[in-house]
Amino acid sequence: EGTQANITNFFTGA
Amino acid sequence: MLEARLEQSSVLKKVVDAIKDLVQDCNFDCNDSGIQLQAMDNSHVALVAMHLKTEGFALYRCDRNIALGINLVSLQKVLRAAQNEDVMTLKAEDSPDALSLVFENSENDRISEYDLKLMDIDQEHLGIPETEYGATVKMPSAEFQRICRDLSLLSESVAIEATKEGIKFSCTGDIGKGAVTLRQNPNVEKPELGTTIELQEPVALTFSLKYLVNFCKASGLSNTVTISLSNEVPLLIEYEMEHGYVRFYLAPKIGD
Repeated sequence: EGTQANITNFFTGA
Repeated sequence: MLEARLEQSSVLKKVVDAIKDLVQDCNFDCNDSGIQLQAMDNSHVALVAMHLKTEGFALYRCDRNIALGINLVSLQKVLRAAQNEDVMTLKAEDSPDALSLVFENSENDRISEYDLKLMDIDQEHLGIPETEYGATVKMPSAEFQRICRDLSLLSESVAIEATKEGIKFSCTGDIGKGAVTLRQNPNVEKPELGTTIELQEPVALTFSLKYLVNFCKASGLSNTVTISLSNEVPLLIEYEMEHGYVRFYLAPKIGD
């Protein structure tokens, strides 16, 4: 089923 | 100071209903473009972005940027006192410790006044890059909700595949497996009932159904939902309102 990725891995702090 | 009047309280009630199970405390950022919100869920898997544009307000005045730190459960308690058709006015000072909410019925013979205590919320804002998505699907929001609910009874995860054949939602669980494929089917007379698929490249991704079911609580905001997918980036689910939107981003499940 795969490992759940974290949204902060894709969207960086602004 | 902030003064913002909505012709119908139902707009804010629906927005809060849509996001309150995903995020608890968040800043409503008020500025000259309207009221915006961006927040992640506690596990940092999903992100919600909301914008109520100034055009959607019967009256809108915001002299300087104001962050209203709001507990959504508390806000919902106050909003229960507003009838859907009531005119709602939000007021706050420049450095507020409370948000004033006034609900007036259309007959103009009932005025309800509430104050909601605000909190200091140190919230991280993420930069969301402009993305050219591989596949963009527009479909009835009720149908997307039904698919997510049905598949969530079988499995924790759904595989979404977009190809030139259509978009396929499939899952496998302990009791069996299920799949729903939607083909492009524009409805000329009632576009909100049709399904359109724009495909730049085939996409295949896996997502947690728990989050998708949660996002579908926004179905009351719009008859249609737009699902945007690209390989190895978060899914975007958008509910567009007449003067604003609620967008949900969900990180994919990766590998085996």
